[in-house]
This record gives sequence, structure tokens and C-alpha cells, in this order.
Amino acid sequence: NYGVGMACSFFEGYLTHVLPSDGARFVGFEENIRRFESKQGVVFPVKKLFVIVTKSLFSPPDLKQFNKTNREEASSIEACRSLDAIEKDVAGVRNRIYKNTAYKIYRAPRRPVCVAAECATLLHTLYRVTKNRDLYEVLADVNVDDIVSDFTNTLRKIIANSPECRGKCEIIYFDDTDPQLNFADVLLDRIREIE
Amino acid sequence: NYGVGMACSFFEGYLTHVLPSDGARFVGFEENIRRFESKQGVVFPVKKLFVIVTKSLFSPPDLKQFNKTNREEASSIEACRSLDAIEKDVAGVRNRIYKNTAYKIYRAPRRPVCVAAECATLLHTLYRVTKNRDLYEVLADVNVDDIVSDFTNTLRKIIANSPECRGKCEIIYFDDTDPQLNFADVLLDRIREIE
Ligand SMILES: Nc1nc(=O)c2ncn([C@@H]3O[C@@H]4COP(=O)(O)O[C@H]5[C@@H](O)[C@H](n6cnc7c(N)ncnc76)O[C@@H]5COP(=O)(O)O[C@@H]3[C@@H]4O)c2[nH]1
Repeated sequence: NYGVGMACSFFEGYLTHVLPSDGARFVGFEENIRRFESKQGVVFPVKKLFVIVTKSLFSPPDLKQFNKTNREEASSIEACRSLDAIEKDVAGVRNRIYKNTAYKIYRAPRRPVCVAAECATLLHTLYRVTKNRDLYEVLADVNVDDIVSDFTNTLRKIIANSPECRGKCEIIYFDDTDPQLNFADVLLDRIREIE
Repeated sequence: NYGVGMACSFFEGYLTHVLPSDGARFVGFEENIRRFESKQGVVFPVKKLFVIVTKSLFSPPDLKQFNKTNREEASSIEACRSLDAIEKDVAGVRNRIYKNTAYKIYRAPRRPVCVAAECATLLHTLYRVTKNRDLYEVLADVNVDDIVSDFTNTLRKIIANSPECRGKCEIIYFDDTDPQLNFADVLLDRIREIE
């Protein structure tokens, strides 16, 4: 089952590298955020990785592309610097680099808050695969909604069952096809729930 | 079909980033190698990316771990520096880094040659998933040999059908369970075939 396999791959091939401390060079995600907070003088109300799953599977290169440009006073999101990168030798690639992006959410008149967020890249990859029917005819008849819900449900289960990763990651489903929704507000709502 | 999906994901989510020129900042894999050759004063007889698929799916962090340590005069492989990295914004991760490792093959008394090689990381991820039955019970009954052959066959087809990537990548199947085989020699044989 493809969605289930993708969740295992995303967890084992990525989250296990970026969330827990490795007891050696990498201090772990939460501590990485704390160090960023004190160095950059910013506040992360929630010190977890926000993984965004969009309804269309399309993921913009920069999350600011979700901002509602026509609403002046709406909250908005903008990239800051990256958190400290993790470097490790993986499957023959020496010093492969894993890094997460810190984003700032502006919500005048209150002060901005930071969040570590990104889309699940392999869903964006799947999006591109489904769009290119010539090259990938083999995947022509997949049901994308099933894959997304299998992926999201399986990923939540695996994270909850993992002592090293549980509580370090939030999966956020965002309906990017709904013109009423403002991405920055969706994030703020989830932050308020967790805080 | 999981092996087929993995090949599509590996191609669309990785090979399309590292092989072709993007017409902007990235000059393409072959030119990247040529620049490395002139800067480092080394020779790459084959200017393609060697993607290694092992029989066991296990991929060591550094390919030198395949060397036969008990045979003094056997050819051996050692990592050099990485090729120039590719940086792009992908699915909300700003400046995500993709980089390949150059390896040197020593084959006394002839002069060493360089090759850009790595294992298919997602097969190593699958290896780790199959080994952790508690966390990933869902994938408990997969047939690993089927997945590997579907992956390898599909990937070869996709690469051959892609104008941007054909001829830029060699898939090498290596039986790491056979104590007679020396990995460095397997690479040298393939280089000699292609040269
Ligand atoms: N050798 C190698 N070097 C790379 O830089 C690289 N980047 C991707 N891949 C492989 O290509 C395929 C498509 O990648 P995608 O990004 O869609 O999924 C990725 C992505 O969603 C997530 N991930 C892995 N590395 C990162 C990263 N550095 N930043 C964000 N997400 C990442 O976890 C998934 C599985 O990763 P891998 O199991 O390493 O294998 C991938 C995958 O099979 C790579 N392979």
C-alpha cells in the first residue's frame, strides 16, 4: 500500500535523522530550536516540527506563497534563516545535509512568533509524478486522496509509537484549494491549541 | 506497486534535481564533474552518477566499507571531497542541499580514477524499515527481492525515456552477500565497459 510505505519511508529516512538527539553531534530538534531562539532573539511557542500536508499535494518552494496577498491586515508567514543543519554520512553520500527552515508569522498588532515548518516533500514529489503521465504511466490510476489519508494516518501512528520521536512533530492538513483559508492563521490556530 | 512507486519518487524527487542543468545556477552533473576534474586535478573516466543497488538493501554510510580489508593488493575505494552542492527551495525547505560524493578507486600499479557513486538511499531506508518490525508492522509481509527488481527495472525505463536524464546515470547491482566480489573491481569493470 503506497501511502503506508511512504509514511514509513518519510519517518525512517528523514524524521529519525532530524528529530531525536543522536547522542553525539546533533543535540535534537527541540534543543536546536532553543539555541536558535537565544541566538536570534525570537520566540517559538511550539518547539516541534510542523509537517504540512496539502489537499492538492502541491507544495510551494517557499511557504510564503500561501499568503493571501490581497488582504492587507491578514496574518502572514515569511522565512527566517534555517535552523542549524545536521550533517551525516548516509548510504555512500558523505556529509549529507538535513536542515529545517524557521518561519516568522506576522499577526499585527501582536508580536510575531516563529515556527519550524515545511511540507512533506515526498508528497510534492508524488504530485509531480501524477502530473507527468508520459514519464510515469505506471502510476496513472492511483487514488491520490487515499494515498494522502493513508500517509497521514500511518505517519501519526508511527510517531506516536516511537519513543524517540513522539511529541516532536505536528502533522497539519491544509486545504490549499479553499480560498477562504489563510495558511498563517491555520498555523496560529494549531499553535494556540498546543501551547 | 511499491518498487515502481519508489523508482518514480527517486527519479522525480532526486535525479531530476542533480542530473540535468537547470538553465540557471546549476550547470548539470556532467559539467559539475568536469569542473571538479580541473580544480582537483583528477580523472573521471565516466562522467555519470553511479547508483548502487545492493542485494541485501543495506547501504554503508561510506562506500569504503565495501573494501576487502584482508587483501593487500586488491583495488579499493576511498571518498574524496563532494562535488559542488546544489541548493534550491523545495516544498518549504529553503536552500535544501543536494550533493554527490566523488570517490577515488586505487588499483595499483595503474593511476587511480574517480567516480561519482552512492547507494539508492531509499533502499537503505526500506532495509531499516523491514528490520524494525515493531514500529512498521504494516510492511511485515513485503517481498524485498520483488521490490528491488521492480525498482531497478522501472528506474532504468524512466531514465531511458527522459530526455533530460538519459545517459547521465548508471544503475549498478552489487551482490554484497558474495564474499568473492570486490566492490571496487565491480565499479572498475563497469567503467571499462562504458569508457
Ligand atoms: N542520495 C540522496 N541524496 C539526497 O540529497 C536526496 N534527497 C532525496 N533523495 C531520495 O529521493 C527520493 C525523493 O525524495 P523526497 O525529497 O521526495 O522524499 C524525501 C523527503 O520527503 C524526506 N527528506 C529526506 N531528506 C530531506 C531533507 N534534507 N529535507 C527535507 N526532507 C527530506 O524524506 C524522504 C525520503 O528520503 P530518502 O530516503 O533520503 O530518499 C529520497 C527519496 O527516495 C535523496 N537521495
